[in-house]
Amino acid sequence: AMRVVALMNQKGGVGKTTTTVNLAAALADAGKRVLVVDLDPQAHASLHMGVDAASMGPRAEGESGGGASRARSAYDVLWDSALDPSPAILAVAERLSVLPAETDLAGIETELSELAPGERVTRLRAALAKVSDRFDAVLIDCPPSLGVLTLNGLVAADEVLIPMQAHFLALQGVSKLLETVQRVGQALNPGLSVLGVVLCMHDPTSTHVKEVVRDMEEFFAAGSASGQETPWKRARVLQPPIRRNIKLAECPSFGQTIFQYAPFCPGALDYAALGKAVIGMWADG
Amino acid sequence: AMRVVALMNQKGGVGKTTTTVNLAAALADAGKRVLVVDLDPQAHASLHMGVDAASMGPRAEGESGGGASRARSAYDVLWDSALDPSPAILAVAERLSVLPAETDLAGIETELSELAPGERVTRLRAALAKVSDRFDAVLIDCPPSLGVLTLNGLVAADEVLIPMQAHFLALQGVSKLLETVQRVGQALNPGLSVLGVVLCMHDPTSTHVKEVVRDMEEFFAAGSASGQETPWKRARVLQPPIRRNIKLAECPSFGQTIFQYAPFCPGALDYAALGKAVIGMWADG
Ligand SMILES: Nc1ncnc2c1ncn2[C@@H]1O[C@H](COP(=O)(O)OP(=O)(O)OP(=O)(O)O)[C@@H](O)[C@H]1O
Ligand SMILES: Nc1ncnc2c1ncn2[C@@H]1O[C@H](COP(=O)(O)OP(=O)(O)OP(=O)(O)O)[C@@H](O)[C@H]1O
Ligand SMILES: [Mg+2]
Ligand SMILES: [Mg+2]
Repeated sequence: AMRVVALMNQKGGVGKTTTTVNLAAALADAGKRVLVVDLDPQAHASLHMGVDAASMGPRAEGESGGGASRARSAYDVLWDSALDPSPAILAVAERLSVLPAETDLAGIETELSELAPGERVTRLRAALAKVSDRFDAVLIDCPPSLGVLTLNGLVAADEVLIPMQAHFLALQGVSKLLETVQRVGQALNPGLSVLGVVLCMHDPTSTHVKEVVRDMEEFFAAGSASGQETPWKRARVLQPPIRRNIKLAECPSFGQTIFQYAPFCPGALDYAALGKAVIGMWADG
Repeated sequence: AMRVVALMNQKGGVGKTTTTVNLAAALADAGKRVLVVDLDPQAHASLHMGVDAASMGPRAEGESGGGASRARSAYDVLWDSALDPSPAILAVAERLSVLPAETDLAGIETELSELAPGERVTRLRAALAKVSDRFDAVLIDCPPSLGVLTLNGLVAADEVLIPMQAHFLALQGVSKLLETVQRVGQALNPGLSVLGVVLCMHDPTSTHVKEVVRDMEEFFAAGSASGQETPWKRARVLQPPIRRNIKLAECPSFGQTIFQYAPFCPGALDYAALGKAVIGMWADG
């Protein structure tokens, strides 16, 4: 059955896009058929995978503002959930495809707000149902906000991964994030569970970083020990952390995943190991 | 005359808060009387300077939703630009004060939208005019967005600093940022000029980083050579870059600036040198 994972964190610049793209590539290398959905108007995941959202060009007459008869991006798919997303899905490598974003996505919040609240957040889920036989895993790159785009990601997802840096200031937003996941879980998506935190841009030598990691591990352990029914009761800090490695910042400029760019560098080794860890968690149930 | 500088970048996690607080502290060390204005509902600058926005507690009867008779944060000051900001301004070190944020700031976008567009972005400027004899420099920490809070920062400012990391993905948002500065400059604040880019979390050894820096330097050089009247015609990449230094990520957890926490570490040396560079630019006119 297709697993849908939302990579979310309302804090900016924490590693969501880098993790979505490279974890997707790791899963594809391990034999899974993977789709990346780019839900961010910045379109960085699309850019990272060699799709230039800016080169999509203006729309045909009658197709702007959501009038498309044929999907070319996540924008069309959210606008009209009756559209088949398949024409918009681009294969970028073996077993690895992307449903790209475009800058029009920035306006979707306003455009969808004309729908009833319950309706405006189920658009992506409806669209992904149409391709559930084609993919083993879907990874959704969310924008740095808790608005309608991220909510579409959370409602479409089975699981949530939270990329973050183990810094003090990064901890400050986590409780708000988990509240949002809980609210969505209760109201719209009862199966939604938090797989855990992916440590990004990690400095394994720093005492401060180790303390922040320990704080998070204690928080998750307390959550599971409490027996309380929260979406994070089985969450953990995933291993391994993804070390800071400049190659991860370079490969987006070539439209490549780390495995295409530098398959033996620390960044590639870490994401490959993370891919194995995620597959292991799926196998365990 | 009081110099007002907005530290802005709609991209998240690029070093706005770290730069606002530590550059402010460097300027204070160099003899300037400095005010930090925290315009971000995340209130990280406030936290960084030892002010716990969460501990402000609920408001008195009749004072919530902007009914305050006495300012306690940037929220009140934006809500009612007739209020004197002074009661909300807290001294945290010699010549260094902060006008803190609080989470209510998140709602101000909606609340201020009832005002005419031109009116809703001049609130901070009106408030700062009341304290212009008390400070030599005001540094405004903007949230990661181009909404009404950042616009208040841009309209109140004389100058803009753009903190960013010299990474490919970080370049993608810069043109949109400069467009916004230009629009605000033309419509609301003709004196607004971009001082330049502050390189944050800098890795001086990376070839990729050097290429990105060179791209930016060429862009600014072309801008000034063209003789065109843009807000960035005198902008540059400021020196020195601020190297990645874990101490800069640690000191917010103690509510301290880098100069209070580790005055001789690379992060402190870099921000001290940046402070001198900014003072030099002000002296040159
Ligand atoms: N492990 C790493 N080592 C070095 N650089 C990294 C690493 N992970 C991410 N980066 C770089 O850090 C920056 C931020 O990462 P990324 O874009 O993945 O974050 P994000 O959470 O998706 O940001 P946004 O909130 O803007 O969508 C990018 O320039 C990226 O190339
Ligand atoms: N030079 C540096 N070395 C090490 N860590 C740094 C450095 N500069 C900033 N950081 C850390 O990086 C993270 C992001 O920095 P910061 O909060 O200043 O960015 P920001 O642009 O204000 O983020 P936001 O968009 O969320 O307001 C923080 O955890 C901060 O402590
Ligand atoms: Mg991203
Ligand atoms: Mg900040």
